[in-house]
Amino acid sequence: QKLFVGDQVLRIRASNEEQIALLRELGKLEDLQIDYWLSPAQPGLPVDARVPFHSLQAVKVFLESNTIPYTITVDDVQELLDEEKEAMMVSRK
Amino acid sequence: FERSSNSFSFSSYHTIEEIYSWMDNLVTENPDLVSKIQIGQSYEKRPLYVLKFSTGGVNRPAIWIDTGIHSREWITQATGVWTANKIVTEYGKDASLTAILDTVDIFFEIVTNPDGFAYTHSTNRMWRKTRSINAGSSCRGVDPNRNWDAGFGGPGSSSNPCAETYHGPSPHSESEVKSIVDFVLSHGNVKALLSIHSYSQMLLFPYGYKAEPAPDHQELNDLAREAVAALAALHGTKYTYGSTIDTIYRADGTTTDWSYDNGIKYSYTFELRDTGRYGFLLPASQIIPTAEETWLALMKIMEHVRDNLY
Repeated sequence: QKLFVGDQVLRIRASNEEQIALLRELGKLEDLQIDYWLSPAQPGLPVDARVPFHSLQAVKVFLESNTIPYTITVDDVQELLDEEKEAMMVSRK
Repeated sequence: FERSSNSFSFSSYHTIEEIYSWMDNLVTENPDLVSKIQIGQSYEKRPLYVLKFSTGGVNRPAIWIDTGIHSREWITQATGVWTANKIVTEYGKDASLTAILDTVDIFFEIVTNPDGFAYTHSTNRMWRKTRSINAGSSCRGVDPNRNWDAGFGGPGSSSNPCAETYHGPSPHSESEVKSIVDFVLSHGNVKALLSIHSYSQMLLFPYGYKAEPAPDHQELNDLAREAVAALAALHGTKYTYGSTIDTIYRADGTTTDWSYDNGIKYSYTFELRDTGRYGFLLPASQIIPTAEETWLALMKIMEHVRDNLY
């Protein structure tokens, strides 16, 4: 069973086409294993990315060095999954 | 297992076994209105079930609704279950829905990607695609919303089997997609196709694979505006709407572009709640509010279809 301990979801706001292109390139780097929940589309539309724990530092450095603003919307994906699983078990009982 | 559809909790997420079992109960308890059709089987040989809501007639005009083609979008399957139940409970009580069902049939596929859905419960909650094997790659699965024969393989999809938007080796290569294609085309009288996704609160219509406006753009846009206004009236949830390519991005090989290109004028894609706080992990407490508001938009579209059969 895959675990998501420490994975975060970042909400990224690209302000121009150049930053959108950078985010698309970022997504192609397979070793980072970025999972776009909302893909880079156009400036003004948010981008949501689940970033595995092992890639967090690299991704945040990349965003900050390219002055692409982001916020953390999910601190720890696994915590939410555990809550979800517990809610299902309670409901079933 | 649930013993009847009455004891089912609509405010909780469920496994595929629980949903399939509930579907059987719904059919058993409402034999004059609901039946279950198997339109095919998934890559891993799970049955692909469609609920048919019909009050009679032969090959009536039909509305197709699907949820869960992207397996991790759990709010959609949960909304599908609630909505199917709503159709049963409101028929004969709600005059507008009754008039809809006296005119058209509704076909509803609640778990459109069962392999992916089972996989989200057992192994990887974030799985989006099907689970088919890709020759020459260690990565599995195809994005079933890039696998349709509508601009297939264009730049709004990926040729990389490891990508989340991998379009697959050929149009309709995924049995989950091909089964719908075969069913809809053989039916021949489907007038609306509503494909329900999440999240980001949007109501989208063709095209996604090309920039030119669809011939029915104005009508689709006006109806979308009405539908999102109806939806917002309940809880204030704000939707954007428009053609896929104008509203989000170019996307090739999508369900609703295929249906529109095959003569189904009222082709829409929903993106349900939320706006980013939870994404695919929307808390179960939001299932019913989401389903309730979605119902209002669905009704607007279904009423329009009923009154504007072509």
